[in-house]
Amino acid sequence: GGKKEEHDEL
Amino acid sequence: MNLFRLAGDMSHLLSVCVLLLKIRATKSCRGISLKTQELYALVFVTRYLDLFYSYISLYNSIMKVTFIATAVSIIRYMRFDKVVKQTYDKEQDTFRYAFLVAPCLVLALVLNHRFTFTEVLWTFSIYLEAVAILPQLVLMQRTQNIDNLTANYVALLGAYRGLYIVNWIYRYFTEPHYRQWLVWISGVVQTALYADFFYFYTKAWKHNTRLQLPA
Repeated sequence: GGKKEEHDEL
Repeated sequence: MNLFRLAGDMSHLLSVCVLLLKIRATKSCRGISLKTQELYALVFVTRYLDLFYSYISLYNSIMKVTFIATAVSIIRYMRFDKVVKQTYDKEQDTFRYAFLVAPCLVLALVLNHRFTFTEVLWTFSIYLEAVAILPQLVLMQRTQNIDNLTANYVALLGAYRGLYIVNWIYRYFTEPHYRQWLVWISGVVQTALYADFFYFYTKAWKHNTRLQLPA
């Protein structure tokens, strides 16, 4: 996808 | 953060505590795979590189540092502690690192969201975490009389993965842009690896007998 992946999980 | 994610993280943290308790209190790492522990250390180091450039929350940062520090501590005990290292089942813990690391690295280079150094390493860590438990599962199949702390350690790790899946389902329905197929597929694979273990774990628990995995 075009949206930046947010790595907010551990 | 939802309750499932928090419960998953706590289960993960507790698993590490149980393992450290076993090693420190019994001065033994019998039944624990050093290969799995070193793979986890590699998982944490490659995934949590973002500690240096991306801030999510104090909770996230503390947990990341904790997981890296405890992984290093466990490895130090197993490799260098005079008493503990003698209890390591080296001859049984024969899984090859390359069999897991190489395919994960190739897959991360091919299948990723963005082809950047940090993103490929992050993706590699997701794939590697999915299979890092394999040396531990193989070792447990070979070991007769798996002690309770080891069994509980693996059960807590499995619970952590299962709770993360519930967390993803919850986020899928509550966050409109939450689509992480790469993480989900890896996570489901990882959790599936525990299915066999949990079958025998609950059976042993029900009959109040020692856990033993059939070879």
